[in-house]
Amino acid sequence: MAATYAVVNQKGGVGKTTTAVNVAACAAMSGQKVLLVDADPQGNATSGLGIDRGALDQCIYDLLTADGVSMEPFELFPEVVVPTSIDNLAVVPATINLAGASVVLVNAIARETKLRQALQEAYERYDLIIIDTAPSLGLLTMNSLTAVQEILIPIQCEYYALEGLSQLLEVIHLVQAQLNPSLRIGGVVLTMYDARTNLAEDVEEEVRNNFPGRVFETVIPRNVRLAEAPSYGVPAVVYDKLCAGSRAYWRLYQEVFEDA
Amino acid sequence: MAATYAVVNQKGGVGKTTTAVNVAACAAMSGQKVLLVDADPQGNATSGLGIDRGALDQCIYDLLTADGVSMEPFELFPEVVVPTSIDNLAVVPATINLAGASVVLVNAIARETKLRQALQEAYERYDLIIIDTAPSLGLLTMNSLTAVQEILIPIQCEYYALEGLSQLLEVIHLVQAQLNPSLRIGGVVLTMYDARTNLAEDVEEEVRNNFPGRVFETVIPRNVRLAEAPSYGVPAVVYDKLCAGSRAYWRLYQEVFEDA
Ligand SMILES: Nc1ncnc2c1ncn2[C@@H]1O[C@H](COP(=O)(O)OP(=O)(O)OP(=O)(O)O)[C@@H](O)[C@H]1O
Ligand SMILES: Nc1ncnc2c1ncn2[C@@H]1O[C@H](COP(=O)(O)OP(=O)(O)OP(=O)(O)O)[C@@H](O)[C@H]1O
Ligand SMILES: [Mg+2]
Ligand SMILES: [Mg+2]
Repeated sequence: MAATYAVVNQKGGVGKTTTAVNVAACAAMSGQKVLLVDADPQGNATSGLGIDRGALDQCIYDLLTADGVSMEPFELFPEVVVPTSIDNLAVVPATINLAGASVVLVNAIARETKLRQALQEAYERYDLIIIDTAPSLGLLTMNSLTAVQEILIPIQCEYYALEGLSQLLEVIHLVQAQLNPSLRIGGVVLTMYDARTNLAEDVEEEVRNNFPGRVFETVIPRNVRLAEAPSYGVPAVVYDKLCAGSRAYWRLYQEVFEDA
Repeated sequence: MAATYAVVNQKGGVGKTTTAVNVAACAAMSGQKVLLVDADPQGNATSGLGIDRGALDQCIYDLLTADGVSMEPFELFPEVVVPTSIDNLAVVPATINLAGASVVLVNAIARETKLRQALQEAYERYDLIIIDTAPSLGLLTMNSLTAVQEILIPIQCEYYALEGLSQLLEVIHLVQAQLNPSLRIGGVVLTMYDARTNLAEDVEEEVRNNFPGRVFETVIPRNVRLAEAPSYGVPAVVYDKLCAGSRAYWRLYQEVFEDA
């Protein structure tokens, strides 16, 4: 049974995609069989791994909206998943079609469990499944929270990023109570830490006080190489193995998985 | 009739709220009567202007979901709008309740025009109305695009921020064709420009090529004072008038409004 993680925070631009892509790559490069699921209509995880979204016939949208009559969602899975340039790393891609999924699913039965149903076989085939989510707590993110057992919460070391945490925790409790009792918070990752500012220190202190024992030791520094890598279609840990950002993501991978 | 702007980009963390709050403050400090509408359930614009969200009885949610039977939405407006510490600047605040609006409105008649209806009187009362939107192209953002005549598009000088532009333009064309024919793009604002990196230069060049003549000359630099200001509940142009970020927002204000 795969270890399953969703990377979630409704605040925008906090490093969800960057965390999902780089942690997935570290796991794949360590020999784990990894599936990255892109559950964000922006499709940044898809393009951040070098996949041309325009060339795709199908994507996660088709898995979520399969009516289960002509074909079960999990039967579609093999047609939707695509390989990447990294051994052991495959992706369920997202295209702009995904933006239409919440409207299509609004009256569907068990609409929050569509992704879990679609990944039915994947749970047996992979060692690790990581889901990148959109900056929202809507139906797509509910699907992601219902499909996994652990949550990774990236928090940018800035003031606005603190504000949404209570809202996020409320939704997590809701999902635990009504949709996925085994869901738990795997941990909080501090991102874009700029050691030159007091702001980052203040936010780090506040986050560690709010989440005692659940904030990873590893802090991801602000590092432009992390922002450059997507334009080359590879994760930073491939683009520039030795930069501060990549080294931090390797430390995070070890802290999250090897200590687990 | 007020000049009306929506600050829109579905990519998260690109500086929408920071732009809305600081441009609104510049306008108010220049003597214009300004209304800032927070159409994002995160409510960052509300707290970024020092308003305690927990102490609010009503917010934009109540305007959008008023059934028009017991009370017209625009009649509710005076009860919902709150003053700020800045003269001439008032806010229609957002609380977490707003997250429920799209579900409530899904079957409402003319659901995309609820905000326009609610602001009916405000159009006559203010010189400028600025709407801060969520990182999404859903119903709340459709409401914002239907309620204004101009769009400001902040673009972070990073690769992922480029990817969503064609999706955004498609939605804008859809709104122009079906909901708001007078909608036009007021301009694109480059944000978080870090002159030390090639990435920013590359992205700037690409954006200026994609949007000839529609990108403001003023570029907002990455400046930690912009990120510090929200924790004091005031815009950066009040928190630290002379920092590079504030000076850039004053230049932007002049370029957007005084040249118009
Ligand atoms: N540690 C870092 N240092 C510098 N830049 C970073 C870092 N992490 C992410 N970035 C860049 O910051 C931007 C936001 O990161 P990212 O897109 O991963 O956030 P996100 O939470 O997935 O955003 P969204 O909410 O839109 O999905 C991107 O341009 C990314 O390349
Ligand atoms: N020019 C800048 N320099 C440095 N920090 C900035 C700048 N502009 C915004 N910030 C900070 O970056 C973060 C993201 O900005 P902001 O919240 O305004 O973006 P947004 O697009 O409104 O995000 P969301 O998509 O979540 O609504 C915030 O912590 C903000 O304080
Ligand atoms: Mg993302
Ligand atoms: Mg915002």
